[in-house]
Amino acid sequence: MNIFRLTADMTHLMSVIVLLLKIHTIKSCAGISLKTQELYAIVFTCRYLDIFTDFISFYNTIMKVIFLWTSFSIVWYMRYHKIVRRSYDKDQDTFRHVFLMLPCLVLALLINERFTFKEVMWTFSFYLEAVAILPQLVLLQRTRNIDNLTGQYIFLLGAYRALYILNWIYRYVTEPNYVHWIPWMSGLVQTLLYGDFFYYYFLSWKNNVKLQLPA
Amino acid sequence: DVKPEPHDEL
Repeated sequence: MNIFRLTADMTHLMSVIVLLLKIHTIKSCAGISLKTQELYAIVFTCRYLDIFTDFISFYNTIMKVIFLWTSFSIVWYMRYHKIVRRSYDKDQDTFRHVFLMLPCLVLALLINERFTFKEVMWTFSFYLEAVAILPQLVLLQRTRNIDNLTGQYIFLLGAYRALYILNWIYRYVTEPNYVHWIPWMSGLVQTLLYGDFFYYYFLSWKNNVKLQLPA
Repeated sequence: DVKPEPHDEL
């Protein structure tokens, strides 16, 4: 474990807490894409298939449980909670996320470290997470008013992957023959997809104005 | 065959 990875995991945890706070306290999921939340639930399910077979550490297991539990809770809130679901904008959240899943699955079957079920699922989860934010970014373009919590949620979600890249650089430098191209490339694509959001988020912070993405 | 080391990152 290194400081980059610990900070990254805490940032990821913070993003989930911010979203759950928004949904649980003000009972609203306005501006949040259910498609992205469903993709994240799939990402964690496919990535943590080893939760019962490979014990790494208490930290690792506890964090896996937290990410699985919170991602499914958020999907449940947005789909079935009688108040929260009313603020879900299904007419705007129309990204066909199945078109993201199929190419990622095919790619995982073709490019992986080991052709076993768990490993292909693990690889699929990285390719899918790289593009999982797309429905959310499309929804942001469409909904004009982005509230602070939504902006903070997306910022933290993007920042965690950027911090993981620092972790991967650190591990590559300090650990002999630590090479994992699949997470590295996926993580790089994922972070780059947040590029313009980070730019406009920084501008809104610097000019102290509301976050607005260009149409 | 040697068991590959598990993925240790989240």
